[in-house]
Amino acid sequence: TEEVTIENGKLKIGFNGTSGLVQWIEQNGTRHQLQQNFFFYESMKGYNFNADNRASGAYIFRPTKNQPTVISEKINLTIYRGKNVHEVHQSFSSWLSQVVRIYDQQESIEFEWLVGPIPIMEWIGKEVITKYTTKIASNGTFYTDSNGRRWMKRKRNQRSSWNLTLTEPVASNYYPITSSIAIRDAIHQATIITDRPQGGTSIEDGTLELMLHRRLLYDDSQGVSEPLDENQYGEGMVTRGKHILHFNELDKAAKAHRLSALHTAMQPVVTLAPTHMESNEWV
Amino acid sequence: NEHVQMLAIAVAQSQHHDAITGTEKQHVSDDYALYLDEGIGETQKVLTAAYRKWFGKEFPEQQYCKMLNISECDVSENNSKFVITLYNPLSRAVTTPVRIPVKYADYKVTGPNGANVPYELVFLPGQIFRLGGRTSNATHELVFIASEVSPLGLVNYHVERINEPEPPPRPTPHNS
Repeated sequence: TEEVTIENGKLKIGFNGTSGLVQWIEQNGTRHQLQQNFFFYESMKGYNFNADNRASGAYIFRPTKNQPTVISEKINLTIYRGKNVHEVHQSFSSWLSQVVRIYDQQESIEFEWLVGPIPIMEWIGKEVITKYTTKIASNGTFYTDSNGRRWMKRKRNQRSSWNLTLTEPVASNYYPITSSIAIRDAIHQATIITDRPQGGTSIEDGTLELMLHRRLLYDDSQGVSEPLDENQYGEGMVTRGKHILHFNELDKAAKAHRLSALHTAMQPVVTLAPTHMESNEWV
Repeated sequence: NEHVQMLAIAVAQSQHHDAITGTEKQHVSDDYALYLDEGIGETQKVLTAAYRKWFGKEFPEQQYCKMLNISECDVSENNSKFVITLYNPLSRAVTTPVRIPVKYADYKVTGPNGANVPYELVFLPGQIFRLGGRTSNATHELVFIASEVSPLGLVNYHVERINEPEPPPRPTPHNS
């Protein structure tokens, strides 16, 4: 149960040897709390065939409880330490795993999650999130990008242009993310860069949560007339993707974010082709 | 031009709010995915034509590995020699990891100037092998770093499978 660490010359990541979860990040000799875990919100079913209370569905995100349920208390770790990359493979359940990796000399952490098929044997729809927890004193404020161009400042439980009546404490605070979400205080900024648009928020100070996958069982009566179940071959869809996390001093955060977000959104185009040539002929 | 046009039409059609947010019936969502896949498929011909302009007409037909999200790639799994080509769309040099699903074997990776490129074989996450519909026999990822791919630049790597020793057993979890 001893702690597990991986490092790459710039960063060091610590994993709790008992829970298997990310515990801390060390940069320039200073250690900061950084935790990450997966949860799901239970989806509202709606009543009377949606004549009144609306179900969580394709148009609507509506959890039945404000607290998400943790997906696993005990995580298996498999560790790989190579020259170019160090990886920790975490297995949370039969339908959820993640690889936490750092490349040599890189100043960011890659979280590659693999989610699905989401089980529904209890006939409960699930909205799966990943949540990153730090000690950043974000004071109810977080930032989401607007089409990859600029940060939009978000204040928890508030709207900038009208007085919000808070009927949905969780869903009202979820915002569209095109490529990045961040929290900051006077010293540090934590930035998550996504490889696709997602929904996200900061429900408590110091935290960032993003929705990865949903499997819902009731239509939300907004016009689709089909639950968001995506049950190909009778089981749910599987999704796989990446989050890139940067934890920086405030004055370095903007550069780290912009270079990394552009590199993520416009990655090199990779193509392959078989050949009979030997390498020297090819060169 | 007509190849790019096919993708442009599919992307334009996907600007509909249903395609962006998923607020459409399953069969409509499947159609959007089908059109995008057809459009993306067409652009492989554009890259092949462009690369042949720069590298000569014997440059082979380019293929995407569209199943990388389930760690599957026909070219890298079923050919003992293949070439990986990277095009950097940014106006600055980038250093980027290249990860390609392969069978466990000894490989030789040759970079643009004939230099040997250090690579690693990293085992795939266990859950991958439980995915319904995955027919791949890749068990590892060939990982190497493409250093300083020049702005709007092209670089290719020649990969050769040298021999296929018995793969090691899957690693046991650290804290199982």
